[in-house]
Amino acid sequence: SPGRHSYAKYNNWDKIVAWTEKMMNKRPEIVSRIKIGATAEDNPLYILKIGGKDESKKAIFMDCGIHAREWVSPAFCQWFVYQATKTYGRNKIMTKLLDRMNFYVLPVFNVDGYIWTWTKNRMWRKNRSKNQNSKCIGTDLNRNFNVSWNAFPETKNPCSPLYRGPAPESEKETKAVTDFIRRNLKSIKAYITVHSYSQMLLFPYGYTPEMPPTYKDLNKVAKIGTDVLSTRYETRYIYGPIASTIYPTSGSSLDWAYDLGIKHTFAFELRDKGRFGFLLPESRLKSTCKETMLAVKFIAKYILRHAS
Amino acid sequence: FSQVRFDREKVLRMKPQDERQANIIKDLAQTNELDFWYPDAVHHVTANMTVDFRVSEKEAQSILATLDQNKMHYEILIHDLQEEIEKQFDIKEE
Repeated sequence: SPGRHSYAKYNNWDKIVAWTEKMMNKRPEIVSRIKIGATAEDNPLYILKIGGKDESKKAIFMDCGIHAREWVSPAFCQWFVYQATKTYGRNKIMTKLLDRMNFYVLPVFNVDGYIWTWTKNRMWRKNRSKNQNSKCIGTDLNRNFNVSWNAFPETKNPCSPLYRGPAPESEKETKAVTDFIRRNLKSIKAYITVHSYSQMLLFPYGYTPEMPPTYKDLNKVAKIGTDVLSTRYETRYIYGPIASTIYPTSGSSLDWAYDLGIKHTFAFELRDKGRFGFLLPESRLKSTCKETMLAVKFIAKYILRHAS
Repeated sequence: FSQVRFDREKVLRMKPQDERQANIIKDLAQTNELDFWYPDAVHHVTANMTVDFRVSEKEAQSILATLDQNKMHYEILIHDLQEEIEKQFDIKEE
């Protein structure tokens, strides 16, 4: 037995796997588990589909844990699934959302890296794939997407914490996610990726200082999203395009999804502002998840109403 | 639990006031093993940007001395990373 799963605590990979199974068995009418592939170390990549069997409904894809040491991120994805299933049929907004749309939730994107942070090195960031002609291990999965992949020379070194991999989508994890999104592109209207830390809500672009064509729309959603988030505990988030709000990036999942045609793509950088950094205490998990939930629900409502 | 320990490792925060100070951080990154927390790599460091990075116990003293010599203001966000790692788990099993 992997031990008891808790939403108030960080859960290791074994607990998360057991939890995905439990969620599926507990609410089979609205939760299903899809294996979209396997990692470099042959761990399964599971997506939880929340919202029923209808494939033609609008959908939102959300991933957590692309960077191994950002533990609050998988914790939020678990919280989201828990709240969605718990409040379906009780809360008017959640019921409407799940009746009319599906959520694809990938609770841990970088499974091998996540396991590594629990067992070997808490500060690990990349995945655990082996690099040819180098002793250095791992690729930064959020530099491995096929968008402006070749742009930044600093990411060519396998020993860099930002190593982008030998080719775009070279990593099994990236390929599994991109294949899944491409297969479901007709229905996926929004892409959300959850990171930590620095309290930001970001949208494209990261690879260029230019504004995306739908800048006004994205900016409006991000502004209201951060306003809504702050209503619970007055946590202040800033928002804006990646390049000017945080720093320029290449090969990021957000830009890739946007250029693929998903016109609402957002990245959350969750708590905190650096007091704890990647080591947010468990006692702050619930409040972090609760306020983030407000913003994600707002984005979902906006997508339901406005995305075509 | 995690085999690698981070006893007395520190996380520093600073805000380089100009290009010269940003370059000092970049120089430090060439000669020391700095783990950048924010931004996520040294090449993103620019003037007036808040920078957080982790340093080993061994290298901390000389890095702090360099910052002092160059009159660079810094804050020690985390004094002992290992302690902070253990303090993450502050909820007891129900």
